[in-house]
Amino acid sequence: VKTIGVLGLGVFGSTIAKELGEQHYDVIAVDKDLIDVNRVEEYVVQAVQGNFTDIELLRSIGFSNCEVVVIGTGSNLEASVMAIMNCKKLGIKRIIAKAKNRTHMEIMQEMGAHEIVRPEKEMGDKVARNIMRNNILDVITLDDENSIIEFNAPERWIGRSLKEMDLRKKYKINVIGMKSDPDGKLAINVPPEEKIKPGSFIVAIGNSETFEHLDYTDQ
Amino acid sequence: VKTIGVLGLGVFGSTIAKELGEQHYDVIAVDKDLIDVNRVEEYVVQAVQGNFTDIELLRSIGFSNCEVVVIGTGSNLEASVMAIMNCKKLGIKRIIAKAKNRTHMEIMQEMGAHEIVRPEKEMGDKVARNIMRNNILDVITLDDENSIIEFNAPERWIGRSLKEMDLRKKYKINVIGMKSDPDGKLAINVPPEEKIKPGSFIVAIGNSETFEHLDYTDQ
Ligand SMILES: Nc1ncnc2c1ncn2[C@@H]1O[C@H](COP(=O)(O)OP(=O)(O)OP(=O)(O)O)[C@@H](O)[C@H]1O
Ligand SMILES: Nc1ncnc2c1ncn2[C@@H]1O[C@H](COP(=O)(O)OP(=O)(O)OP(=O)(O)O)[C@@H](O)[C@H]1O
Repeated sequence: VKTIGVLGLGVFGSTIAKELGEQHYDVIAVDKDLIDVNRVEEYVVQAVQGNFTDIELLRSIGFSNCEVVVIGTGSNLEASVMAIMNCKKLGIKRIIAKAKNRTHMEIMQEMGAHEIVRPEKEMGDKVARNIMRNNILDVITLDDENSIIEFNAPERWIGRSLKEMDLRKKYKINVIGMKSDPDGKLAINVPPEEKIKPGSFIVAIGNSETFEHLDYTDQ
Repeated sequence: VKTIGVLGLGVFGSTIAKELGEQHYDVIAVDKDLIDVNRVEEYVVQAVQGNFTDIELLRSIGFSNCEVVVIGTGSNLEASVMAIMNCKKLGIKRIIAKAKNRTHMEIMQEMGAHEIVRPEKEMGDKVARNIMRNNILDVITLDDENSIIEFNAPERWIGRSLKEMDLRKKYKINVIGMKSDPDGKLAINVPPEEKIKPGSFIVAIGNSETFEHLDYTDQ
């Protein structure tokens, strides 16, 4: 079982502390605010009220046993930077830090944080993509070329089967599932001969550019 | 071309304004802070300095033409609530609002926002999943049951073909692609007879619980 450290219990930090704690990880959580500490107490193995810029405090609670540490302060660069420094001194192998903008991210990377998360930026990207694809509910980028796209079945697909439309050949997309409504259950083993019902949503994997083409040709 | 409104140009709001503006959407962006307004000016069709709780201001800049409005204030519930109210009065059909916690989210939903985004919570979920699957590089939850998982090919799969292992029957997972390294190109049309090379990464879709089972049995 892994020991995970979480420094700073805002929404980001406490979400992580709670989810890992519920999955049987040993979580050591630190925050200077007692309310935040109390909120995660039932989920974690150690909930400590204190200032994590103090390396002796971290040492005294066995923090060097953590294999991964998440630094969940966003608004205070000084606290984040001192936290990263302390983690490095304690020999932490994987430091994940939250940053609120590119400048802070670059500084934290320079300090030695291994992974940086920018929640507002990353969710902004996601919402922008969601808005761009108005027939398309969601786009998950797998890598530079391929994406998984969930989209409303175009009018002219209704009543036809996946097999007869031969999408893989025609559009180079691989349909991996269907849903009857956006929040519905995803069926991942759809028989190729099954006719597409009105209002269905298709989930497919393919080249990101192919999907753009699909979006326009179907208007 | 769609007209999109963005109220509040923090990192979240300005990321959206910039990305949609670059993709030829007409973006009307409003913020009370001139620095924030100036930062997006080159990307948007209208960058307005002002207080968006003032409905007359919004009317005067043609805000009712927006088909989608994003409310990007997180820290001020009052401003968000007034912004949602104004959008409803202006007949905006799709209101997307940022919330910092569940309580604010519920209030915004009650007020009539159609979609709520909680960046710190959603990125916290993502980081927690990433930490949990240490052989597993990434987990994308498709819905309550199914996920797409990218994982290191277990030792005993090396040198064997997907076909001979009959993973769909045995583990109920559907392999949709392979990569030769984490940042490498994803090959989505892998011949079933091809032998799995050492160091490969498998990308598969299946039931989330199935993958947990895979994780443990392969240690
Ligand atoms: N030096 C410190 N020692 C201990 N706790 C700290 C320290 N600095 C900040 N914190 C705690 O970290 C938490 C998150 O801080 P901050 O306000 O920077 O993050 P946030 O960006 O608002 O978080 P989130 O967006 O995840 O809700 C707070 O609960 C705060 O009490
Ligand atoms: N009533 C208002 N009228 C106009 N602009 C506003 C109003 N209230 C807040 N803003 C602007 O909204 C922006 C975002 O505000 P806020 O501080 O609430 O968000 P944030 O959570 O820090 O944003 P992010 O996390 O996206 O960086 C700020 O630039 C602020 O100037």
